[in-house]
Amino acid sequence: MRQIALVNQKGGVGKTTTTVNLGAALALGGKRVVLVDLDPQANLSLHLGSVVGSGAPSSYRVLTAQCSFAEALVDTSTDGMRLMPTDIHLSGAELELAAALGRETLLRDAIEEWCKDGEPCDYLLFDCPPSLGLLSINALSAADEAFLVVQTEFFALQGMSKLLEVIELVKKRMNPRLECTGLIPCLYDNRLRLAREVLGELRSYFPDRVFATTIGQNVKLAESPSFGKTIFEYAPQSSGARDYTALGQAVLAMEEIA
Amino acid sequence: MRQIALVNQKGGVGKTTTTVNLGAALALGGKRVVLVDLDPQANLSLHLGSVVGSGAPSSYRVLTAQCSFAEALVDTSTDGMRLMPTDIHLSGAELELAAALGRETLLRDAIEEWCKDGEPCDYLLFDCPPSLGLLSINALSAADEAFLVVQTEFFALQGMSKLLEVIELVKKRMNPRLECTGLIPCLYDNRLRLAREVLGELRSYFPDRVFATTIGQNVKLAESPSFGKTIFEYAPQSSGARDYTALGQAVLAMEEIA
Ligand SMILES: Nc1ncnc2c1ncn2[C@@H]1O[C@H](COP(=O)(O)OP(=O)(O)OP(=O)(O)O)[C@@H](O)[C@H]1O
Ligand SMILES: Nc1ncnc2c1ncn2[C@@H]1O[C@H](COP(=O)(O)OP(=O)(O)OP(=O)(O)O)[C@@H](O)[C@H]1O
Ligand SMILES: [Mg+2]
Ligand SMILES: [Mg+2]
Repeated sequence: MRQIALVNQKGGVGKTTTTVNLGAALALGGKRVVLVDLDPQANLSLHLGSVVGSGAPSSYRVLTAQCSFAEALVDTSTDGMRLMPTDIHLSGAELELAAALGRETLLRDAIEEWCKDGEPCDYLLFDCPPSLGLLSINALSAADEAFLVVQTEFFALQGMSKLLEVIELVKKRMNPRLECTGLIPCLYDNRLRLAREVLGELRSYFPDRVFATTIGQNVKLAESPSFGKTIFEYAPQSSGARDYTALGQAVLAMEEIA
Repeated sequence: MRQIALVNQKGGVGKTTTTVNLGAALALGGKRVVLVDLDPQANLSLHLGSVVGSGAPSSYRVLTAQCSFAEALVDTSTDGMRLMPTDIHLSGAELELAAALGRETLLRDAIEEWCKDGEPCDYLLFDCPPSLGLLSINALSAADEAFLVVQTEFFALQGMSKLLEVIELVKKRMNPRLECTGLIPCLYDNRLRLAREVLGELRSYFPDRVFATTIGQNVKLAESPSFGKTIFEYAPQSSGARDYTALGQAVLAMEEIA
């Protein structure tokens, strides 16, 4: 079971869009996939049309040990892909859990409980909020891999050192398995000199870790959430669908090398 | 003195770009402007090329009462515009200040102290992080006005109700003067049906509050931070410069009505 956190404290870079569509590409490739919404804005849950009421099982209730990991999973319209939605209370969770014992590993503990009778899925993807607070730390403590979702613009390079520092810290203190195994360039427009330059710098700073596949700007990707659909359901012939299919294949191909 | 918080918990919508360039447009219009960086990613400080070392005065040191508001101000290359940069410690401030007495009004207290001998500027703009935690709450407690910076895409509409709820809560509990006086449509591409639809919905939900001026997609706006410059210094003839000049004029015109 691969557990992958989609992280970047920079906002609006494509984390949620990637979690949904990479997840769907892996499910279409025959894998059993679970997506976990750890963003108080619940964009992942919204994208798949399943926001829950405040009493229902959710990632908030899993973190606060009010329900088990398994109870909080719902099916999506993509075969083989399930979702753990979040609810409105997650926005208070960071302050609420600040003093809890083992606050950084609440999610990992819930997953270990869920897996004690065998591995219930092949891929577990965590959609993180645009910050490096307790929710992202919980995802990094639970995950084996971190994928950095990066927009090819100026601020992208600036935030990277802080992000890698935090990943190293989590690896040292809480999760020795954690590795940053991939950088996904998103919202890429190869007509722009700035985008090409930033992509070039990313490839030189992080040789071997930047996916060859870039996710290009494609309005179909921005439209699909308003229909509660993945790109494969909304616009299967679009460049967005092709890009995420290629990314899915690249992620699967990593298994061969491991 | 107008104190305006540029807020939206959704990431990557143009908050920092608007703080810098609206600030510069107001300064070019003859106003004395101060920009405050309240985002741990320090994008505002980076955009203006003035990130500070961890011992220097900063918004972090102002919030933790280690220096006064005035001591933390630096000049920028735009006449009449000063900046309060932030430093790397701000990312820990939310947890660090969680238990502090009056934690929500630390910024307001520092500003009141700064203004006791008269108003040192005409416009105070607060650049907020992509969350509704303590740093954004401090900005909303200090500000008289909130400008919602909104990208015209699906998720923009979803997050608005939560944002307006938090603004109402701050108004009720901490800051009765606070009003949401403007919505700024950013990253607008009028060729896209989705963008036109979302803009139309925003104008019908919030009649009178959405600025007539939209800030269009313009790569010059994304390039200017890599040179540490405002759009007026980097590409004064660009559509980005024209849009922010028009926005500045619309903001100034509000004073006549008030
Ligand atoms: N490749 C793309 N082409 C066009 N639009 C895109 C693409 N990827 C994402 N978007 C749109 O850009 C916006 C930001 O994407 P998304 O919400 O996935 O980013 P995020 O990193 O999850 O944001 P946040 O930091 O707020 O969680 C959304 O409106 C989304 O629909
Ligand atoms: N009108 C525009 N046209 C083109 N690019 C833009 C425009 N406005 C902002 N950008 C670019 O889009 C990205 C996001 O903008 P910005 O960083 O200002 O958003 P933000 O809301 O401050 O993000 P965060 O939530 O991370 O603080 C940046 O790379 C910026 O350069
Ligand atoms: Mg997201
Ligand atoms: Mg910003």
